[in-house]
Amino acid sequence: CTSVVAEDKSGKLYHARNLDFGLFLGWDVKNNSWMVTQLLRPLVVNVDFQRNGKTVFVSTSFAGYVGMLTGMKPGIFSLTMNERFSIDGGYIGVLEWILGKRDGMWMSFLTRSVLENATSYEEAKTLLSKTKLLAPAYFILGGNKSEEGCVITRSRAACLDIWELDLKNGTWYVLETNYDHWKAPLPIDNRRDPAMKCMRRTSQQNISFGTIYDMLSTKPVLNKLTTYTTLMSVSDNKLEAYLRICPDPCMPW
Amino acid sequence: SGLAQDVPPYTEDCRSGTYPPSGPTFKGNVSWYTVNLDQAPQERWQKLISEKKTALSILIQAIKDLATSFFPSEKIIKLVDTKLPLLIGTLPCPFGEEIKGIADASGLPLGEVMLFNIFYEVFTV
Repeated sequence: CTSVVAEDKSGKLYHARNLDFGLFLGWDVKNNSWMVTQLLRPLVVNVDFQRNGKTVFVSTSFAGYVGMLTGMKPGIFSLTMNERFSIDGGYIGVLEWILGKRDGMWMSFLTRSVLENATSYEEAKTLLSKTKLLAPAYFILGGNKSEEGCVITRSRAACLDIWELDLKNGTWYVLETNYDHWKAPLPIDNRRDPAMKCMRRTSQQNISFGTIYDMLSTKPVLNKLTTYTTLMSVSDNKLEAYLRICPDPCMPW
Repeated sequence: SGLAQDVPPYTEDCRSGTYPPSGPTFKGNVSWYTVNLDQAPQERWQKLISEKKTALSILIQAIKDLATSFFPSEKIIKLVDTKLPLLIGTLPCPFGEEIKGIADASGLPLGEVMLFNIFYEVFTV
């Protein structure tokens, strides 16, 4: 996955993501693509969650999946989640859950709960950084005011780091793939540097849905695992999602 | 720096002018649905699932086929179908009830719908 929160020169925030999923889950020789990735595309839906006839939050999700990986609370915050791989991974959390140790939260249930119940960017940030989880994760959170944007790096038990927008020091965007931002990515899976190169080339004054979509359409940020691209603007109450495909030649991840 | 990704054609110069989406990397728009949180959790997803149940069952069958190719005895599938549903009541509210509603609406076994919903936790290894 690749997620980004960026602030333009007027202080408006954009939040976008590519959702990549299905690595090693079967290869479709006929279509030259990952099997699960291909079968997930028809399940992608945008959902407007309403209470009393009013929107509580909106999301891009998969039919049949009740948790959330991408969503926005209009006027308040936007949230995406990227997978974080670890030896102390979610399978240990699941085993603990089966054995009766149930003090951790399922990752996608937490994101859904935050989208449904949190009433501010700060409250969302606190819940995402402090709630004990069954699996490690990266939470990418955007708000509706200048410098409200961060990447929260989580282990199952602790918040390891919060990387925030910091305009004074030139951090006008935060961009997360699937590696801790303070460490180098895996050499054969470096989507971060190409993505950041495109963001720098675009520059803060030209950031928009269009230029962010351009970055997310550049190989290898776009790759064989990319299922959908979502673009969000909290202040404009806009969420747009598009199904993606990466025709050959294209990186398998 | 990358290795494989530094070698064209697997990498490319930053794209421009791709928006509004069209062309070979655009597979289509995503449809909108409404979920009414005032409804009982078991009923919330029924309309959406009634439209998507074929796609959902194809995906879950593919995951089962994949599991069977690794564990040919089908014991793993039986375990999912018989043991996972026993844990549904341990999921926080309203998620367990919503998953039950999706299993009912799709006609898929509860354990298999539950597995789909905890896929992330299982695959972060």
